[in-house]
Amino acid sequence: PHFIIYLPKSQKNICFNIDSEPGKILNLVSDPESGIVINGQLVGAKKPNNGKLSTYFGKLGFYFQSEDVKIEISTEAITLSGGSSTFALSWSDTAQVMNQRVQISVKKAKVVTITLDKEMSFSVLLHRVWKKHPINVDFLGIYVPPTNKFSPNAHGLIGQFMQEPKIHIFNERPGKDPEKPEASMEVKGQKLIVTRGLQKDYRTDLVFGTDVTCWFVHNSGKGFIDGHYKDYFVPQLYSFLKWP
Amino acid sequence: SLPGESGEIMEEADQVTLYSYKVQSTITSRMATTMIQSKVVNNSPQPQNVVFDVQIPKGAFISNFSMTVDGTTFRSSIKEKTVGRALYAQARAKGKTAGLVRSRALDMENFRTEVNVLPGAKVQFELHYQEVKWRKLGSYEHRIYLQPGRLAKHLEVDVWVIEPQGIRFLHVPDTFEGHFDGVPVISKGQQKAHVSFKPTVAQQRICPSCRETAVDGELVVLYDVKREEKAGELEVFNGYFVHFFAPDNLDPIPKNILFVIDVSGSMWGVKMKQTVEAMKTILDDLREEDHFSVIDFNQNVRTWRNDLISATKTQVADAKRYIEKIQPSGGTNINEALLRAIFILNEANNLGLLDPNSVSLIILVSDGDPTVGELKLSKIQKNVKENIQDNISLFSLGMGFDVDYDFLKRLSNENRGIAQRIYGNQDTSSQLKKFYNQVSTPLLRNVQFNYPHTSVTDVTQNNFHNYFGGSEIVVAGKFDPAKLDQLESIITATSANTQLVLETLAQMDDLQDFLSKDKHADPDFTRKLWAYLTINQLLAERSLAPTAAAKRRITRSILQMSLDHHIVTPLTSLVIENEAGDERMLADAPPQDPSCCSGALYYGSKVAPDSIPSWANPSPTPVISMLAQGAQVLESTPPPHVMRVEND
Repeated sequence: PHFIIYLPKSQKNICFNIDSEPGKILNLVSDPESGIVINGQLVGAKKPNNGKLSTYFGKLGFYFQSEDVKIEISTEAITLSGGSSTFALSWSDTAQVMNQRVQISVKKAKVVTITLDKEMSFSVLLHRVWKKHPINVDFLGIYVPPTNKFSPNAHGLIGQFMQEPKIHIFNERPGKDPEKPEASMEVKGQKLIVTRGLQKDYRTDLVFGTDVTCWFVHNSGKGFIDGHYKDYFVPQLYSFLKWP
Repeated sequence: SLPGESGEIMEEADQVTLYSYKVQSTITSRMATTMIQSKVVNNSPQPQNVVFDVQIPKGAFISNFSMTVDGTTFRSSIKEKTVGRALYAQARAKGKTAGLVRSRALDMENFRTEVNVLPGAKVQFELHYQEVKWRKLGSYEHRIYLQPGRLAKHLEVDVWVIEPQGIRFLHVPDTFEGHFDGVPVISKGQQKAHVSFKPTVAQQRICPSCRETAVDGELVVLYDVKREEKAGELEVFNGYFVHFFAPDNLDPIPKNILFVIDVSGSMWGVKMKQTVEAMKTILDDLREEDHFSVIDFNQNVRTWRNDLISATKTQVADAKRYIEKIQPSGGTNINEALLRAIFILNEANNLGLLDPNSVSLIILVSDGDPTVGELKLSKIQKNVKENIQDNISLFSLGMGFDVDYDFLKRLSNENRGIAQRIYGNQDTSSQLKKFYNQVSTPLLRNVQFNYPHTSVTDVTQNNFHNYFGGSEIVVAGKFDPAKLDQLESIITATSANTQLVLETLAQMDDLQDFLSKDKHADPDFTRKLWAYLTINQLLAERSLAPTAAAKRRITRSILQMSLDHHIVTPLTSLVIENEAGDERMLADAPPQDPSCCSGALYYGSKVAPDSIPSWANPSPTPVISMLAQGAQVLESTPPPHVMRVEND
């Protein structure tokens, strides 16, 4: 999966990507205080491409502890479990389901929007590929808009950036690839080499996406994320992250 | 004898030879149209009476009948009853009769015609009827009653099932005690299936040397459609739409259920025994989160408990012991029994003891009319209506033919439920259990179907108090294709503690090429299903009409629709006449109890098709803040067509 982290104060996009094993579950947001957890389970491409197996989010789990609501979104179905009831919709529906303070709205084969308390919302986009494609598989994208509803202790690959880290990018220079300038970035007491790159935002154009330039952090975001990406593996789709 | 094409020689002794018995039945999206045709020859040197006797499902509408006797063809037309009778009186057919009679079976009617033919005469009969398939306990059941009456040189039954939604499974159970094992041939695709049943003369014989036919029973086709993809299926075609709704990946809603059981003297014997047996199984099926009680009544009203009790194992065991001890005797006081049940549920509701997300049901089982207390049926109906709260659905099971079924139907339809007739015999228990299983799993409440566009008209009942797992809600209507290129529907409902808004958009030509590809598909199925549903609901509404004027108005629209759609209903007759018009037969529908959609589980109500509940705001525009846009976007250097995303 590819990450774009927008830092509103410094007006910068920082990006990185992580490739791991299919089946692994990465924690994206973990906030025990507000009782919110978001995890993503990886799915692998049908086969390696150029010797490398790409992985994507094939399933996302949202858990709103205080509402006792769990939402599982896969590339096939959207399942809401609340209390004693479960409710499943498919990506072929256009529907809304409201369970007290949690609302899920499905736009057929496009986007699921989860709204908590009419204030906090998350979007999950479905990327359908050609079923017979030799390599590609369907996958999901998740978008978490800036909000101050999380507690200061929120963490996770995305959650940790709810508290914006200070960054300083300087010494922009030509990179090894003339089309990709490099620069130095100081963040969290580290000095990283970052590369000017392109990512895609698919919210307005689900097929081609919108180009987003960003400073790319290498080695699976090392230095920009706390710890190592493997620290963010969790055992279950609704597990909170146990941060050392 | 006649040399048959297949080279088999019929017995000398046959007076009348059944040359061919053919049944063709097509189900297009729950709408079933069936044709039964038989060709006979009078082999004897004497005139013979030839009978064409067909059983059709109760609630099916006959749409056509024709008979050819030695080249003279009699055709049918649909007339208003009195008109039909007058025509028949003018020119009665000689030596020919036809008629629809109520059969002793619960869910069938007999269409029977008899004609006296000369030696050597050849006669062909052909009957067409249509019906809607209601989903019950997770499947649709299509029954074809085969009664050729004798060995048929050519016996062919073909059933085509065409379901745009896709066929999840299709099965032909053995209903001939193994006699025709392997004879039905099934071929099944994604959306279409074909069942062929063509036994040879030898296979038809009850035994190798017997002359009687074993083909005397029903061929049953069971199937269900795929519904994992979508919760609702909206099909539009030819200016009509039909909407099927049967989500099943939901958790059951808790229910508060009261069983009100007639234990009067007339229930003595097999009826009571079977009812007790059924109740024991039913109570075992209750879920922990359900609440229940049992009321048994004759001239007196007793209760197992005077309030709702949680269906724990111990309580269920106790209720079962209570039921086992019941001894039927005495009169029947329906009024008091129902008012007691209503009081218990109302009281619990008023005291806030009911789970706000639960549904409340009363199931009345009775085999006779009131003999004690309030005897006037209309008064009882009024009492119930005035006392029952609108969160309670009343279901009535009328056992046998002594009970005023029409009364039970009005009673239930008026209170968000339906009535069903059951036999009081050896399989009463299985019928009671089968009915209970249809309402045992409430999944949704307050299901409402909305079609906001103004060009949508004539929508059938679109507001339903409950939706039960294993069943299906069907709504139909009209729209103006010139004004719409896609039809939008919004279904709202609540389950446990969740509210659902389901939007569906159907394109005008979604079905076009699908239907055009299959010569068996009925391109008229949407109109037929709409007409069938509308007429049946009007028949039920007619019996609940509050004034004579309202009743007359409904009667007029039923009659007009029956004539427009060319079907035999309780208000029309089938007039069968020869070309010259000097010989006529008359087939009247039997005084059928005007039930809505025999077999349907729902009797809903109508709300304006664009009255969407205030809590539902369809087509939400997701709040997406354009996060990434915040950063200045440098001119992208690679040409835009290159989708290059950075990787490590």
